[in-house]
Amino acid sequence: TSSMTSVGNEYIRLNFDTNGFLSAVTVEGMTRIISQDFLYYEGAVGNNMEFRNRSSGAYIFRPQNDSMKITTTDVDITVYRGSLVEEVHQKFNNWISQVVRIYSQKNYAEFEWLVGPIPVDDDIGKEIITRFDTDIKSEGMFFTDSNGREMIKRLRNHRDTWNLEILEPAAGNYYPITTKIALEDDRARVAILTDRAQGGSSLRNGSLELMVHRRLLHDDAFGVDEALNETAYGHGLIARGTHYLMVGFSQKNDSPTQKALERFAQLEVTLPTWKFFSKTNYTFEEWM
Amino acid sequence: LPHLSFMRETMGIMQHHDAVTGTEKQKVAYDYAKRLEVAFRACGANTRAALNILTTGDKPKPVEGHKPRPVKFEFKTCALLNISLCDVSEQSEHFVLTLYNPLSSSLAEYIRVPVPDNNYQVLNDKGAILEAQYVPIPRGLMDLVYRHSKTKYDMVFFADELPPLGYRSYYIKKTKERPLKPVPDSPN
Repeated sequence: TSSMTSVGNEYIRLNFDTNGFLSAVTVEGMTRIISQDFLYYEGAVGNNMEFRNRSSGAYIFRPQNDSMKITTTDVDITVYRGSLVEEVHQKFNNWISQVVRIYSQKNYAEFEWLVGPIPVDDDIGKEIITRFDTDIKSEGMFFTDSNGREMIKRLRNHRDTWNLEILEPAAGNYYPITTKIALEDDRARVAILTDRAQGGSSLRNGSLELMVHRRLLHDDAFGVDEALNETAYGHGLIARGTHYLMVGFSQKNDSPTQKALERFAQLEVTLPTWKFFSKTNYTFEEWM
Repeated sequence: LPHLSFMRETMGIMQHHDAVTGTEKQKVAYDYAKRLEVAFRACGANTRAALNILTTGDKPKPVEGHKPRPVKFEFKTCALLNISLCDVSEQSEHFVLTLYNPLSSSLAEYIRVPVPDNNYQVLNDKGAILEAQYVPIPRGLMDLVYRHSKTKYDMVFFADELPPLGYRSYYIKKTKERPLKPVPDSPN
């Protein structure tokens, strides 16, 4: 697809295609195909009397099948530019929207998503993910953090200490992401920083996904004894959060500093400044 | 110390695995939210007292029977900034924003303040006028059924040289200027 618009600064530039989706990212003269979309799994409806056939619920993620549903094929976008920040406001559908922004002196892009209320009029529980698809040849390997500290290497459909028979290809490859998930090949590296603990995986080479919201209609019989179907003001819950996308050269190649840059960014976004607001009748001079 | 204990006890409770992962029942989630709100309000008394001492240079005078001095600044936290809501910035023509940097290195951060209009001036503690940019609050957020607010913009400015484990304050005032409203790129 042809590029419709782009936002960025001297460090990172994002291109959006004619359908309004992210299509490519350029950093330091390297352009990689990177797309981003919201999709959903349909929650499994099972028989809770059978251990291996439970419904998807608060404690377990079990999609009905491993095929994901798309939320839209055409995204409405509006672009705002200024000297401090450039923003792309995306509307995927009536219950998913997102702001993609790049500040003028930051080397990462922010994706601030707003998801919900998840519609369940069709009596189908849904588990919403954001997915970044890249052309990086990750060969099944990706990295997840261990509570914000060291990164752990994960290999799809594999465990280091036992022979694994995967019965649930999506859920069986999901890992807890507290602050970061990443993948790389010989040349490029992509990392996504999160603002909260989420589930995440890489179910295809070059692909990273994170679960952002869930609304399910059946209990999973693990103790809570109710479906994960919460409401506020009579509507399903709405979740808002941010992902931070960092793209750079992989450590194997030119720049050994990309992981260090990710660590600095991680500190900035997980420990931001505390903001205190005070009304005042003082003039500026009196306040000084 | 009793104020801090509200937060200590709440943080103890919040380490339950259901609180960490969100697998608690909804009524428990409401209780967690209530406890956090109480803890933030209690600790707000400490941060307010400390920041008033730091920013005015006064020394505390713990004399028995001494009447506490009136608070000079309120140093309110806005828990709903993630959806661009803050009573102070929405309702005040002059207000002070104090930023505390919790990191052990100096920091530069882009600050977003929700405001109802696009004619504010941001001054730093040296009297310099900082560049401000206004970005419309996205439609999806404006349409939230439980978000009642007059704020239409996020005002963005660049706060640099925030000292490690220290603070900087910014004076923000409404002006009579009528700058151009932010306009999107024309459709291509």
